[in-house]
Amino acid sequence: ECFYEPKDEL
Amino acid sequence: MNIFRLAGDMTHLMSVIVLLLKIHTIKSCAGISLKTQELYALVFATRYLDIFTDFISLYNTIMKLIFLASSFSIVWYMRQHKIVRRSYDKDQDTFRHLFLILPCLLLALFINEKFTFKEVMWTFSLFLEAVAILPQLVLLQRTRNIDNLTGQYVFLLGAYRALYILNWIYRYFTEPHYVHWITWISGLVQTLLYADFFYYYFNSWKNNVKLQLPA
Repeated sequence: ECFYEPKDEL
Repeated sequence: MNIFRLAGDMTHLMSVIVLLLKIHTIKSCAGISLKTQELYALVFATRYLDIFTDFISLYNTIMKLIFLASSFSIVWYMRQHKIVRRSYDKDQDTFRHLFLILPCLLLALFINEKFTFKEVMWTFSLFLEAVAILPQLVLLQRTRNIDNLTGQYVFLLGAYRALYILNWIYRYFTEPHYVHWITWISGLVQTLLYADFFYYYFNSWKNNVKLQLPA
């Protein structure tokens, strides 16, 4: 499981 | 991408367009805080460090480029443009950048998701964005007479923040592992800073009178 998702918000 | 997030991004974009329109067509930046604009330029420069390393979507990259380009060009207009810069209320816009930048940097060094340069800078940008509107609010309070475009600019920025909160609530319930305390708390603080302005903005709108803040 990836808790470190890419930051997709601006 | 949910509807709140998209609407939030669009109001954010509209706020920038309203501001550029004011500066570009009326050739005036009266009532706009250069301090706030410089802080926003710093916010975007430190937040979007990943622009060339992590590809998320074309939408994401284009929006980042727009926010970077617009924030730096607004600063350029206010500082360098020979007509626009004359309308800048320099004597009223006295807020010190460092009072906001230093605490945010210190806080980001201690509170962050991971102690790396990129993460600390990202966290710093979130904290700084939360308070970057303060010089603008102080300037509004001082000048009191607010023209329509400046009022709309601040209103759109506040709306963007409010919509982002709805977006987080939506994502929290629809996406697994969607927990971002740092983003949420700084975003909430940022939105609360607009509460007072919103109150007067809606009152003036409801009563159909010109927006004026109390002394």
